[in-house]
Order: sequence, then C-alpha cells, then structure tokens
Amino acid sequence: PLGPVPLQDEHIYQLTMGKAGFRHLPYPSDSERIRVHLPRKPCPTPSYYPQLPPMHADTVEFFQRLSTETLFFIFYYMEGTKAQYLAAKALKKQSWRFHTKYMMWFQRHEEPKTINEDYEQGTYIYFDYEKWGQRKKEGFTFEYRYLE
Amino acid sequence: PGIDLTTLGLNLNSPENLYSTFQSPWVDIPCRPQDIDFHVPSEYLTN
Amino acid sequence: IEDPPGLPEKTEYLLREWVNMYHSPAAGRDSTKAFSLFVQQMHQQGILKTDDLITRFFRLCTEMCVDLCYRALSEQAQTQNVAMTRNKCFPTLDAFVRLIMLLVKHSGDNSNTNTKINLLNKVLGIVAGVLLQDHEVRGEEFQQLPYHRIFIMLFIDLNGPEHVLEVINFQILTAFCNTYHVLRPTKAPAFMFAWLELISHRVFIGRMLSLTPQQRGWGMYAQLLIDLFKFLYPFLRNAELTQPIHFLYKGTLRVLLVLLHDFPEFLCDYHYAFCDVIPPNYIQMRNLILSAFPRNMRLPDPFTPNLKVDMLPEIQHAPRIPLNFANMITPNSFKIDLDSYLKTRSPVTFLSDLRISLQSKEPGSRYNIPLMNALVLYVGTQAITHIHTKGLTPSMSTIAHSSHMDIFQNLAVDLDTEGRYLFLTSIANQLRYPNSHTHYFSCTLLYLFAEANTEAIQEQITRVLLERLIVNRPHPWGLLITFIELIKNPQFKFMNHEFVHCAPEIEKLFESVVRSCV
Repeated sequence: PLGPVPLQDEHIYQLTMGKAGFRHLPYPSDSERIRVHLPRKPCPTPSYYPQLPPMHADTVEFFQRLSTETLFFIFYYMEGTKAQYLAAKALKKQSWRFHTKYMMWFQRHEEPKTINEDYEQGTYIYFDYEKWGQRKKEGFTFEYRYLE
Repeated sequence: PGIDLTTLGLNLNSPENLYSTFQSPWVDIPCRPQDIDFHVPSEYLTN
Repeated sequence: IEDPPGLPEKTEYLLREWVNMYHSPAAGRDSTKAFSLFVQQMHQQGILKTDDLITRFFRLCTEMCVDLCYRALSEQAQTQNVAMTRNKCFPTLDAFVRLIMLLVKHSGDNSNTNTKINLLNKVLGIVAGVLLQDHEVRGEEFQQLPYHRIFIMLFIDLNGPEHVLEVINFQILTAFCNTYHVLRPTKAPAFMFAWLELISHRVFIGRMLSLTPQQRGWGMYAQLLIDLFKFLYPFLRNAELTQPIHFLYKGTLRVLLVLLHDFPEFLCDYHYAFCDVIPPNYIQMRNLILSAFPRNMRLPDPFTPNLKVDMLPEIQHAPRIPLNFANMITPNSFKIDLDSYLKTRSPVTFLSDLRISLQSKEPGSRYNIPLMNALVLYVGTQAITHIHTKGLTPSMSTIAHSSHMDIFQNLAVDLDTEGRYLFLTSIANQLRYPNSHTHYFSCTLLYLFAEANTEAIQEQITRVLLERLIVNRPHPWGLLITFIELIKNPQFKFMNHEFVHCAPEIEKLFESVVRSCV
C-alpha cells in the first residue's frame, strides 16, 4: 500500500552525481600495491576456459604440486603478495632454503663435506634468476645465521 | 522477487571466511593469491 | 587565509624530492632510511615549525596529488589507456601516503600516542576537505581516483605489522570511520562507489569485524552501513533503480552476503537499526539481514512435523540488541502515557490517540516508521517481561488480554491500510532465528489473525508474510515457522478464507505449501 514517493531535489542531485561516479568506477587493482613485474592484464578468454582459480588455489598444498620453476616464477614475479608467501612455503617443503645474506634459494646437492654449528660446506644447487635456471655451486659455505 | 543471490560470485557454502578474499563489491570473483598484499620477510623483496 | 608566500613552491619541491627518495633503491625497508633524511629537509624548510604550516603542507600536497591525477585522467580521455594513468599517478600517491604513515608513526614519542592520532585525524580531515570541495566545485567532472587510492593505501600502511601502530589501531580505525562517515554517499554521491569499495575492503572488514577485540568495531561499522542504507532509501523506496543505483544495490548485496556468511552475529545484533533504514518494500535485502543467526545455533527444519517451537532451548533467550530503542519513542510525553497505559490501562484516550501519535510530518511518509518500529519492539519486550514475571512463557493464550495486546489489537483495527502494513511489517521484522522475540511476535501475529474482526486484516497479515516468502532466498526461520503454523493449524481455518482463493496461482501456491507441510 506504500505508493511511490516523489524524489526531492537533493535526491535528484545525488542521482546525477552518482551517475558521474558510475563513469569512473575504481578498479580492483586500485586497492592493491603497484605490481611492478606482473601488473593485472585482464584478458577475455573463451568462456569454456576456467574463469575462476581452482578450489583451494590459495593453499600451500596446492602450491606444493607446482613445479620448482613455477614456484620460483611466482616467488620472483609476484613479490609482496600472498602468492609469494605460499610459493616460499612450498619451496621449503621441497627442501629449498632461503639464505638471507645472498637473498637466494639453495638446496643441498649432496652430503656436505664440512658441518659444524655455524655453517656447512659443500656442493649446492641454487636458482639463478638471471639465467632462470638451477645451477650448481661447488665448495659453497652455507652460514646458518643467515638462514631465514 | 529480488536476485538469485547465488549468482553474485560468492561461494556461500565455503567453509572459509569470504571477506579475506573479497575483491570488490563490483566484481564477482574472489581475489587470487597474487592479488593480496602480504607482509613477507623484507629479504623476499629481492627486486 | 592565503598561504605564506613561497610555501606552495617549497611544498612542491619537497614533495618531488620525497617521491624520488621513496622510489630510490636506497630508501630502505618501508622507506625508513629515506624518511630520516627527508625529515631533516622538512625541518630545514621550516615545515614542521607550526601546526598551521604542517596543515598547509598536507593540504598543498593533497591538492598537488589531485591535480596530477586530473591531468593524467584528462590525457586518458584521449589515450583510453587506464593502466598508463595509474602508472603516472600511483607512484606519487603511494609515496605521499608513505610519508603520512611515517610522520604519524614517528611523531611524538611512543608513549604519547595522542600526537600520532591527532596528526592522523588532521591529515584525514584535510584529504576529506579537499575531496568535498573538489566534489562541490567540479560537480559531474569529479573523479574518485586520487582520494580512493590515498585512503586505501594509507589504511593498509597503517594496518601493517608495526607494534607502534598496533598499539593505536583502534584510534586509527575510529579516525577512518569518522572520515568515511563525513564522506558518506549522501554527502559525496560521486564518491559512493569508491566509498563502498573502501568500507568493504578485506583489510578494513577484517580489522573492524574480526581482529578488533570485544567487537569494539561493530558499532562504527554498523553506522557506515546505515549511512549506505539511508542513501539508497529514497531510490529503493520507489523501486525504480537507475543503472548506477542498481549497480550500487548489487554491490551492497555482495557486501551483505559476505557479512551474512562471515559475521552473522553482527547482522543479528544490528538488524533493528538496519530495518529502520531499509525501505519496507525492499524485501530481499531485509530478509538477508533477518535471516542471520548465530553460528553456534542449529535451526530445526521449519517443515519438521509437530515441531514444538516453544520447547526449543533458545526460545527463552532474548536476542542482543545493542541499541536503546526505548529512547527512540518520542516525544517523552507519549512515552510517559505509553508506560502508564501498559501499567494501568490509563489514560483511556491513549489508544484512540495512538494513530495520530504515529503520523509523520516527514515529506513522503504519512507514518513515522522508526517510531512505529520502536513502539512495537518496546511493547513486545515489555509484554515478554510481564509474562515471565507471572512465571509463564509466551503462547497464544498467555499473550492475550493484556494492555500490551490491547495496543497491538487497537493498531490492527484502527490504522488504515498503509499504517497497518507498516505495523505488521514491524512485527514481521522480529521473526528471525529462535529467540524470545521471534516466539512472542510469531504468536502475536497469529493471535491478531485469529482475533481479527475483519477479513481485510487477515488478508493483510497474509500479504505481509507472503511478500517475504515469494522473493528469492534467504528467508528468516521465524517467518517460515509462522507461515507454516498459520496454514497448518486448523484453529485459523486458513484455507477457508475467501482471499486464499482470490486467484488460481495464489491458491496453487498455498496448496503447495500445505502439501510440503503435510
């Protein structure tokens, strides 16, 4: 039984200004830090492509199933995001260790020749993000105090 | 009759909280991990 | 008062200097190294000497950031390159935001947090002031971009894992809520989409509704939602939505769904305040709020045969309503007469004057809806207390023959169609999850149906229930059990009423409900 109520002048003004606001909507990325290396580039894909991330795509278990190179890609290109954090956790579960002095990831390649409570010395694999590949480092001293 | 609220892009049966991946009132997909700013150790900021 | 000569130039120089330092690799973690160098420059330039100069500095910086954005946006009009605009603006805006955060963090000593909060309130007030003036001056050319970015990045920066900031987090939240209230959609309608984005941002919701202890953020957050509903009210009321308003409405539903899913207790607590500002004809949005129930509660299926609602353990407990709705019964003389009538059934004229007291002088509504809502809830809660003092529990028999029911029956009979619709709507707004209010008002609605002296009242009670049931889900539990009882209980002879057969599809609908009940 509530009949329509005529809009007052202030409501008309609000409608007009709301329409102006509607022309300049914020983008989701406006609420995120600048992504230097991998800014969002929404791209319309065929509707039969999955349009949503798979379920549980934001869990360590999901990231653990990714290949090492993929994890390093996520780690180095999605800096400062939850994806980088999850990739780091998954890499550690794949027995990589992040050395904060060199700010690089290392993985023991064989039983180190020297081990004491300060460091271990031996052959390691590290991920070279300049050449984008895993490389071996002989006789490397791995200092625990820099282990993250 | 209103709107079918299951078509607004929110997984209403999710056991997890929705707000932590809520992207925007204008978008009907949740945030992806790479969309969420995270306080990672400063050494991770290798770039 | 004009800026001192040279201050704009000095400010522009300093802002440019800071932006470069912020983006240099030597800035250090969270730009702290750059900041300690830059503060010396601010001292040298005398910016930090007086409160007035600091205020002018921030206003000039804000205006320069805004001008930068408008220049970039005007170029975008040619290039259509949205990313380019952001790439031009955000480095400066984010640097300015970091400067604000660091000044707030390092101002005053750590024990004296007032200095920090006063500075934050000052800066937020300045940005809001520049926004409102810009909104006024530019009219439809207004752009939300710079302000949205400044507010959201400043909020995220101030909510980082920093002990100094953690200690003052509640004051930080309060400062932002005050600012967002100042910038509510009725005051800055061209900013409304950015505004809803800001108050529904995951970090903001997390802080306001989850991380802040003892739910201290709930009242402030409820106020922001009320600001939104008040803006939408006149447009939803007419059910003619322009595309922008419909877009805003859908965005609002998304936010409410997140709250229903993650913080149902918040919606339970503030349902009353929200129903006051949601137009009665916006049924689905109201149902969404009324459908919330505490997560630790299991709702029995309303279609359970022989469901004994009054045997449910929760049915005795009153729901939390952190709002003093009794204070909303004005004028005081009316409240005094009301209390007197409830106690002694006098003054006798109270009932006959009731309809007039509920009239509204507001343009657009003949009745004072908030007063109606407050009266119904107040009389109902008084009735529940009255019944409990007699050692009884609300039921179709114990709610009858009381001064409280006199008032409800008088309203049912004496009000015109519009007034009775609003009255019945107030009652139906209490039909939620199992609690003592749901139970009492469910009995009241059924009692009014049974005791109605005209079929018109029974039809209107049915309409009020039906219009809430035929919209898309969700439907409040209390609404379902009331409707099922009305249809199932032979005492109401529901299917015998003429209006039940007023149209084939209506008749079919009722019969389908009867079948699913049986």
